Amino acid sequence: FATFPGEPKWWKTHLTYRIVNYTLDLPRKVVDSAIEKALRVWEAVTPLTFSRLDEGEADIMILFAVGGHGDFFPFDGPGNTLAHAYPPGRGFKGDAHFDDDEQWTEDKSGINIFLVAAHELGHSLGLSHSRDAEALMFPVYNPSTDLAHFRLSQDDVAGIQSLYGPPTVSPEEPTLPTERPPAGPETPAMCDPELSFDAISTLRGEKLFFKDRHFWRISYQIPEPEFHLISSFWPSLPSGVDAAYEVTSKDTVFIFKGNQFWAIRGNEAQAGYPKDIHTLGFPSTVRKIDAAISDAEKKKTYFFVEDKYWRFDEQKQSMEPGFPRQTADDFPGVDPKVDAVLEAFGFLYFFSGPSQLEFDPNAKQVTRALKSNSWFNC
Amino acid sequence: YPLDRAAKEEDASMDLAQQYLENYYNLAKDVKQFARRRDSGPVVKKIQEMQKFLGLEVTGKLDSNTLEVMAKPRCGVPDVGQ
Repeated sequence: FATFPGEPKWWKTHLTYRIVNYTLDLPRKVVDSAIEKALRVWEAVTPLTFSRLDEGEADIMILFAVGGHGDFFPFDGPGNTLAHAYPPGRGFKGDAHFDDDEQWTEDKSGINIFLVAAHELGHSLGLSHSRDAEALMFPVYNPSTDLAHFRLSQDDVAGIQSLYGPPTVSPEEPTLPTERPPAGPETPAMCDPELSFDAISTLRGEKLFFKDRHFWRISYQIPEPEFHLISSFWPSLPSGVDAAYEVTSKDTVFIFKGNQFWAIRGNEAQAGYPKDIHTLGFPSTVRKIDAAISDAEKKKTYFFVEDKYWRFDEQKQSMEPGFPRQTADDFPGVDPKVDAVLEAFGFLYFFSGPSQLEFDPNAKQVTRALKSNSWFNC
Repeated sequence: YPLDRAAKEEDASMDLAQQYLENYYNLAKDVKQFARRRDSGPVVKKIQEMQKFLGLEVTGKLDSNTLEVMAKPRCGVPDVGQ
C-alpha cells in the first residue's frame, strides 16, 4: 500500500459526505446505497464514521462530471480514467469525482459504481495506489472482482490502519489491554502550556513550527494545525533543528542545525546542501545558530546567537560590518535566549521556552507576552 | 506519402503510451520530442516504472501486455509523483 506524500489524513474520526449530483445511468437510491456500502467497507476496519449531508460543504464531496469539471484533471470520455479523488484536507481535498462518460452499473455489465466508489474513497481517506493486484487500491479496474463477497485485501486494511488504527472497540465489547501511545518527546502535545519550539519559519504563506522530529503547519486555509514528521516531507533534514527562515524572494527556506544548514523549496530539498554556516561569514567561534528571521523588505536576515545577533545582507550575500550586536540593545525587553523568531502582522515574535514576546520594531518595544503555542488556537 | 497502416497503429499506441505515462507516471510533458521514439531514455525509464508498479515483466518496451494494460479502465490518480 502507499499513502500520499506527507501522509495527509483526516484529523477527526467523524466525517461528512455529500452526493452533490447523480449519474443518469442509475436510480438515485442505487447510487446512494453504493456510496454508503463503499463507506461501510472502510468504516468496518477503522475508527472512522460517516454521516451524510444533503447541502453545504461536506468533508467528502462526491460528484459526477464529464470532461473538464473545474479541477486541473479533465475526464477523458468513455474508458481509460474512470474517476479520481483527492487526499484528505479542506476544500476540494477529500472529494471524489466520477467520469459520467462511463456506463455506471449496479452489476458488472458496465463499470460497477460500488467498486470504484470504494477505491476512490480510499483516496479520500489518504491511501494512494497499491502495487498489490489483489488490493482494492490497485489502480487498474478489475471487472472480475467478486462483488457478492467483496472484502478488502490485507494490504488495504494494513494501509488504512497505518493512518487511523483499528476500529475502536465499542464499550459493551471486551476491551483488550491497549498499548498506551508513547508519551514523552515522541509526540509533543500541541496545547501543552509548557510547549516550546526548536525553530519557526514561514513557507509560501504557511507557518511551520519545528519540534524534535515533527513540525506543525498552519495556514489561513487550514486553521487547525497539521502535525507531520519532518522526514515525511524532507527525508534529508535532521530532527531537532536549531533555526529556520524563509527568503521569500528565493522561495527558499533555510534550516540550521549545528554548524550546517540546508535549503528547501516546497517539498524539494535543494542539491548542494548541507553547507557549513561559516560560509555565511560567521567566525569560527560561532558553533550554532539559535534563531533566524529574514526581512523581505529590507532584504536583511537576522541571526540570533546566544545573547547577540548578526545581520546578513541578502543582496550582497555577506554578513554586515558592525556585528554582532547585543540583542538587548536593539530589541529591548526581549529575552536574550531566543529559540525562534517569527514575523507577522508587522510585529516580531520572539520565542523563548513556553513564552513568546510580541515586539513592535517601530516603537522598539515589547507589546505583548503570550504562550508560545498561542498560534494553535488551543 | 500516407503513413502505412503499421506506422499509423504504431503512432496510436505511442499516443496512448505517452498519455498514460504523463497522466500516471509523471512523464514530463516536454519530453514529447523524444517520446516519438520508443527507445528514448525518459520514456523507457517510465515504461519500466509502470511495468514494475503494475506487476508486468519489466522490458522497457511497449509490448502487447503493456499496451493491453494501458488500455484498461483505471483510476485517474497518478501511481507516482502525486
